[in-house]
Amino acid sequence: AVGQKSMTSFFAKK
Amino acid sequence: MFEARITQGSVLKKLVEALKELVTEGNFDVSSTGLTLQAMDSSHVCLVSLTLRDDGFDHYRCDRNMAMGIHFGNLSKILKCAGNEDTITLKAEDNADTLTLMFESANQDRISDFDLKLMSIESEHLGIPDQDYSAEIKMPSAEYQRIVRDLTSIGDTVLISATKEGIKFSTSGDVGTANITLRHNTTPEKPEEQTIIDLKEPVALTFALRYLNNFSKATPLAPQVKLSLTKDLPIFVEYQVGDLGNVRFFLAPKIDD
Repeated sequence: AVGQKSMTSFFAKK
Repeated sequence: MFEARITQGSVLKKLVEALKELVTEGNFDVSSTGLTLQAMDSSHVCLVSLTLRDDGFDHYRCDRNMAMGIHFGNLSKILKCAGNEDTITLKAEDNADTLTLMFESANQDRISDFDLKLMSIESEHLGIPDQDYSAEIKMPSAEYQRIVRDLTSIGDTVLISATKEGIKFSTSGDVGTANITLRHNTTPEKPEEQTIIDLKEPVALTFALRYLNNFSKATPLAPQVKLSLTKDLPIFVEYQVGDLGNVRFFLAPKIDD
C-alpha cells in the first residue's frame, strides 16, 4: 500500500 | 491596533485565491515584523506558510501581537468586491472580533469598507528547519502549472526525479503514461524564463498531483517557482511575492508502507 505521513511527523510542533 | 496598507491590492486578492481551496481557515498572526500564516490542509499532508513582511506594505503598524482567525472562503468573498487597481487597507483594534478591509479606487473616488467576522482557531505551529536540499529547481511558474495540469489529466501521482540529465515528471493512468523532462536552460534573456537546476545528489520522490496542481494556483503571484527535493522529506514549493514576502507549500511524499 502507498501512504502519506502527516506534516507533524516531518516538522516538530513549536 | 493593527493597520496594513497595500497599494497593489490585487496581490492580496491573488494570495487568498491561491490558498482558499487548500486551507479553509487559519490564523493571520500579526506582529511588528509582519503578517504570517501557517496552516495545514484537512488531511494534514500539506502545509502552507505565508510570510508578508512589514516593510513590504506601504504602511504597516502593529502595536501588539494578535492571531486573527480567518475563514478564507469568507475573506475571498469580501476581496472579490475590491477592484484590481484598488489600494487595500486591513485594520483591527486590539482583541477585535472583526477585521476591517477598506478599498480605495486608484483615483480616490470610491471608498468602501467591509468587516470580516474573525474566528477563534486553535492552531499548532510547526518548526520548519532551514536545510540543504538534494535538488533545487527554479523554473517559470507557468511551466510548473502546465506540467502539473497536463499530468493531472493522465494520472493521480507524479514521480519527480532529478538527475544530471534534468528533472523528469512521470505519471501513469488508465489512458497510458506520460514523461516530461526539463533541462537546465539559462539561455532565455529574461531571468524569469530560465530553468535552473541545482543538483547535489540525484533524488526521486512521488507526490499526489492533486496537491501539486493546487499549489499552482499561486502562479499569478510570481513569474518563477522553486521546487526543493530531498529523499523521504516533503517537497518544498516556493513563490516569491515581489518585495512583500513569500508563499511556501510543503507536501509529504507518497511512501510504500
